[in-house]
Amino acid sequence: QKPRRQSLQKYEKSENHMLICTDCPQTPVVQNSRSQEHCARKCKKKNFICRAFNFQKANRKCYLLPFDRFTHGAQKQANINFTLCEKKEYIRECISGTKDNYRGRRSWTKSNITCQAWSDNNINEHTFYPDRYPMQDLRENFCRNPNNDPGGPWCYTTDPNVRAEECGIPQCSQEVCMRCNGEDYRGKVDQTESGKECQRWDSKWPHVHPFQPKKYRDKDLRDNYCRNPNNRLRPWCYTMDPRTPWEYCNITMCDSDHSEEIDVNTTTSCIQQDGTNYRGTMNVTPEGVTCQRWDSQFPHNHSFLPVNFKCKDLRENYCRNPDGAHYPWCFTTDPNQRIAKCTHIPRCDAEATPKIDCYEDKGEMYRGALSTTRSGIPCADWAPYINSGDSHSTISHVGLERNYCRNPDRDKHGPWCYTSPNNRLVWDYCKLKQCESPTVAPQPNNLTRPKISCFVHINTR
Amino acid sequence: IVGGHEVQGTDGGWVVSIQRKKLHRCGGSLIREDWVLTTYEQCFTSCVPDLKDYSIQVGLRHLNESSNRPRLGISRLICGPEGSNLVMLKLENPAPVSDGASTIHLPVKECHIAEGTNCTMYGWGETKNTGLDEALNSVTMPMVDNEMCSQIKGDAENSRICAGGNIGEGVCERDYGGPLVCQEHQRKVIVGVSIPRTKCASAQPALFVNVAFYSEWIYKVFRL
Repeated sequence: QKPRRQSLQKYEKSENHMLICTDCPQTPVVQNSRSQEHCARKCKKKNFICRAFNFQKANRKCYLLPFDRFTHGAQKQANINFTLCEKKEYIRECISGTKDNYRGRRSWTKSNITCQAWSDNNINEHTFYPDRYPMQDLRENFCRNPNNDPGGPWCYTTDPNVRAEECGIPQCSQEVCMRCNGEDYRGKVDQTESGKECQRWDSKWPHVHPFQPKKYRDKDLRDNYCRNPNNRLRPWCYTMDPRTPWEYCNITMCDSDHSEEIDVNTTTSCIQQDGTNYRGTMNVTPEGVTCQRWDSQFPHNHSFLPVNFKCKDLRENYCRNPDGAHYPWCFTTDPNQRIAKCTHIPRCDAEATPKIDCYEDKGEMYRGALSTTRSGIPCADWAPYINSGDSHSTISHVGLERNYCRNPDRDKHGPWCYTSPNNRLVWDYCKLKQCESPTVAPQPNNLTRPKISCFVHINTR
Repeated sequence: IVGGHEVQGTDGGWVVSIQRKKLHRCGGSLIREDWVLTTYEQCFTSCVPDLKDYSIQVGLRHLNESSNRPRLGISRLICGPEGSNLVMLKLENPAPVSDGASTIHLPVKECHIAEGTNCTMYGWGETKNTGLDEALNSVTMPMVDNEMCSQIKGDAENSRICAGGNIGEGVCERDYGGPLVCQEHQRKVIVGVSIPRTKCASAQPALFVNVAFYSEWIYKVFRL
C-alpha cells in the first residue's frame, strides 16, 4: 500500500484561533479549500512563502500566511470560526530529524557571538544573499544552513576574527529530556527512533486508534508529538507508515531522575485516584494469595521489570500500578491466577471522609452488612464455623448471617470475621467504631472495679 | 536501657531480638515457644511487611554473638486491635526453650499491678553511655499510679500502664517492643510492652501497652 501524502503533521494546530498581522507588508492569500489537509498542501507549495494558515471552518476558506507568530506585528487571537495551523519549522528552536530545516530565530553562535545579518557584508564578506537563496529563509541574522553543512545551522559572525560559526542548535530529542518512562514528556520530537514521521493524535489515518486528544486531555496529545499516554517504556507515536502501527521515539533521558520530586504525592496506606502513586507494602491479594516479586519471572512471565520502570517503585512484591490500570495490582504466586487487583487497599478519600458504621457496647448486637476486615480482606461465611461447633469463637450463634462482621464471642475490641481459608490472616477485626452515645451507661471506673492480681496461677499451657 | 545493668544468669531468657536484615531493631517477648509479642511502632513498616527481611533471635546475651546463634523466621505477623500498637509474630519453627531461652507468663486478664511495685524492663537498646552497649540490660522501675499516668496516656485509658520516672533510668531506642516484667514469689509475668515516647530516661514515666487489657485478644490469636 502506497502511503497517502499527508502534510498536516508538519503543522502545530490551534483550534479556535487565528493569526493576524496588521503591520505586515504582505497580505494573506485566500483560497477555497475542502479541508485543513488540503490547505496544508497548498501552504507547502514552493512558489509561495507560507508559514502558517488560518482555516475558516464555516466557508472552508484557507488564508495562507506569509508571516509567523514571531513576525513583528503578528498576533494570535481567539476566534471560534478559525483553526490556526503553523508550520513547526518556524516556531521551534530545535532540529527535527536528519533534514536540516531549521527556521527559528536564534541569532548567536555557540561561542555566543552575535550573527551578522545575511544581507550584510560589512564585517565578514560572503555570497549567501537572501535574494539569491529565497528558499533558505535567510532572514535577518538568524542561524541557517544554506549549504547543508554537517555541523548544522550557522551564521557569519559580527566578529572580524571569526568569519562563521555553528550555532549549536539542539536536536529536538535533546532539547527537552525525559524522566522516568516519559509519561510527563511534553517536548517536540515528532519522529520515531527509526526516523518514521509520527501520525497526528487527532487523525485516524493511517492507523485508527483510541488515543483521541479530547478524551485524554491530561496526556497532552498535541499534534503528532511523541507521548506516553499508556505507560509504555518510553514516549512513542503512531507512524505515517501504514505497515508500522507505532514505534518508540528516541528521547534523551534527563541526568537526574528527580525522584524526590516524583515522590511528593505518594501514599502508603491508601489509594488516591488510580493508585499510580501508591508506595505501600501490601503484598497479598484480597483473597490472601502472596504476590509474585516484580523481579521474578516465576510463576508468571512478564515485562514489568523494575529496571525498566524505575519511577514505579516495583520493589519486592508490593501491589503497584505501573501501567495506568484502575487500581494497584500484582502478579500472584498462584500459577493459575496471573494478576490480581489489590482492591483491599482502602481509598484515601474513604479515610478522609469516613462513613464508618458504628456499634454499641462490644458490638454483640451489630447487625450491619459490612463484610470486610479492617484491611479490606473479604469476610468468609460464618456457616462452616457454626456447623463445626467451634466453641472457642462463637459463644452465641445469633445473628451470624452470611459473611457479615459480627461479635459472637463478645470480643471487647468489637465485631470481627473469619477470612477465606487461604488467607494469611485466619480472622481479623472489621473497620467499625464504637458509637458515641450519651445514653450509654458509664463504665465503672478503676476505683469501683475489683482489682485482680496478675499472678493468679492459671496455667495457660 | 539507660541506667540499668547487664543481665546475669538465666534472667531475661524470654526477651527476643527482632532483627531486620540481621540488624537488631527492637525487642519482643517469647510468650509461647512459637509466638512472640511485640509492638508495631519502630519494629515494622506495616502490618504486611516483607517477613523474609525479618528474623528473631532468642537466648541472646549480647548482640555481638548474634552471628553464631540460630535465627528463627517469622511465618505470620498479626497486628493487634486498633490502637493497641501490639503485634504477635508466629515463628516458622518453635524456639528452642533451652540454651538460655524461655517463655514468659501472660497476666490474668484485666488484672492490676499495685502502684509502687518494682518491675523490670529488658533490652539491647541505647544506653546513653550508662552501660555496655549491645548487651542485654535491665532496669528496675516502680509502677506509677493511674492518676499520674493518665496525663501521659491521653485517651488510651486502660490499654496503657506507666512505670519509672527516675531521671537517668529507663527504656530507650531499640528497647521498644520489649517486656516489662513483674514478679510475685517465683512467678514472673509480662505486664507491659514498651512503646516509644518522645524522651527516654526522663522524669516522665515510661509508657507501656497494658498486656492484661489485650490478653483476650492474645488467647484468641493462639486459638484461631
